[in-house]
Amino acid sequence: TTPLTMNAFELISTSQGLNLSSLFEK
Amino acid sequence: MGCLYSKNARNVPGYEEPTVLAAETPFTVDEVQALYELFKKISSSIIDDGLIHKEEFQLALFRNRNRRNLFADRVFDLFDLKRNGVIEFGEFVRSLGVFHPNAPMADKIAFAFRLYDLRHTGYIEREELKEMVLALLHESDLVLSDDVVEMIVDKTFKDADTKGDGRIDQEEWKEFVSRYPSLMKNMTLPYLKDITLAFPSFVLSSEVEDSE
Repeated sequence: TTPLTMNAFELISTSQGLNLSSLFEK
Repeated sequence: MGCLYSKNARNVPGYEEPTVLAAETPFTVDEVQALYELFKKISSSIIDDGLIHKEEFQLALFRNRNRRNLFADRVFDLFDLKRNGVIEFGEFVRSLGVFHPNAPMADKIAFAFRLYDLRHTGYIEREELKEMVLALLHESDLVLSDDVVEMIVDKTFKDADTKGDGRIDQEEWKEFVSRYPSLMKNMTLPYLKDITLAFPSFVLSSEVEDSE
């Protein structure tokens, strides 16, 4: 998937700031 | 160890009993206690005061205390239920509860809506959507011309704003998400199902205490 085929929210959801799984990394 | 946990933890500002938090969230008491281990780790990383400050949250997310990010700011603000600039243990557990695999999808959808409603108007507006796309481009290596950004925002907005009143309301958001379920992927953290395995130290000590 490239940014041009993604909708704006799909693009936004790739932000690292929304990836809370990194809170659990040791 | 279990006694140490309960005595020390009770002195921490914003501390709430695991039994109370377990009753109000999808977590078990053991899971809440394991989350306390994670909370302690994050909340003591810069200032050891039992509260998660914005810089500590950024450090945990990005391994960099100074890395500002619009979306991390929004998540922090939503976790900070009392709006006093820090995340307390109870706020941490209640907010993470939304990300539990067993949490209701409606809660996840509502949380994401509030995340994207930057100006707290009860709607996601076109300007907010463009601001978020630009913020995403800023944090990534993606380079898109303003024309392309406008095109993506326009297309998405028309797709989501089914009532055509220039703003996305909660009902439209719910319908949009049902058509693009991948948007909710970030809202579930599979780790939360195994949190007692990731932070087992308290659970083991509490079991010892329980058996005495």
